[in-house]
Amino acid sequence: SVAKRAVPEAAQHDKVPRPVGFVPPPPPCPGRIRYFDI
Amino acid sequence: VPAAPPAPLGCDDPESEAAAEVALNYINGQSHHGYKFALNRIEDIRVVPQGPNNDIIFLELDLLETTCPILSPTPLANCTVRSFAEHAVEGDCDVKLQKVDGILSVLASKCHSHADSSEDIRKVCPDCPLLARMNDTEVLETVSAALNDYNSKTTDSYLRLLEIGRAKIQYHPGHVVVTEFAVGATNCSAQEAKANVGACQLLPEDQSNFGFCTAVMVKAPSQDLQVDCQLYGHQVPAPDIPLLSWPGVTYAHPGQDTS
Repeated sequence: SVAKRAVPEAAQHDKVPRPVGFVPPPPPCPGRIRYFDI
Repeated sequence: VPAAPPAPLGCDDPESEAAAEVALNYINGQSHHGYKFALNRIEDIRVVPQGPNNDIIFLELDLLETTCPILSPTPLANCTVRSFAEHAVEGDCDVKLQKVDGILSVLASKCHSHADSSEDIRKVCPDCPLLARMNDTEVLETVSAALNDYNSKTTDSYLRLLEIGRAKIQYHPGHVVVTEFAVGATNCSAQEAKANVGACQLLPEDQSNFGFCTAVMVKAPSQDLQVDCQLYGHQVPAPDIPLLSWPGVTYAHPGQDTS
């Protein structure tokens, strides 16, 4: 028989706090749409 | 300790946009049909280093059709991208470039263009006329009638059809056929062509001997035909706008390295 084990949640204490007003960088690709999306 | 590899280029980085501009000029320069294309989006970029100051760049570009015929002397920067409601045409291109000592050149390109789906247009604009097939009988009739009409009224060279660029047919509220087509000047006057049109030959392939016409044929409720032709030899050429300068990037004229 297979026993289901509980998986512990990832530790939260290692997350680096983001400064106020931080805007994550845009994904490198694809780039911006200049006119419209088809 | 070896130096860490440089961060991959983003699609909106100045270097990527410079490469896309070189690629776009190359693509438009190689094309002899339809309309000029403008850059809508850089889909992807991959840089494969070949050695010091020598990179191969693979670009994926999303282009949009403009209103400028490919033979038009209007610089791309002055061309208007067709709106979505005009039944836009998109171009997908894969381009391979080389960058040696900062100089970009195109090695190869492969493009595929297609019109947006009718369903997409209908969702946004239910009454907008859709692109018609180039070999549609009504389209061919309109082009023929328009060219005959223009030639019967002009005292300049007799014009011959080069290609139909696009056509739209509207059925409601009226029945209207709109066509756009490229023309070439011949060595005949319109009067000479009446006597023997078969003897009229296209003038040498020079931009000044080409032109572009728009025809609107109203078939219902009442019949009407309007033709407007612009010959490129009869207009003041717009000055070429210099390529944008990006820091550290020099441009080469593309076109000699196609594989």
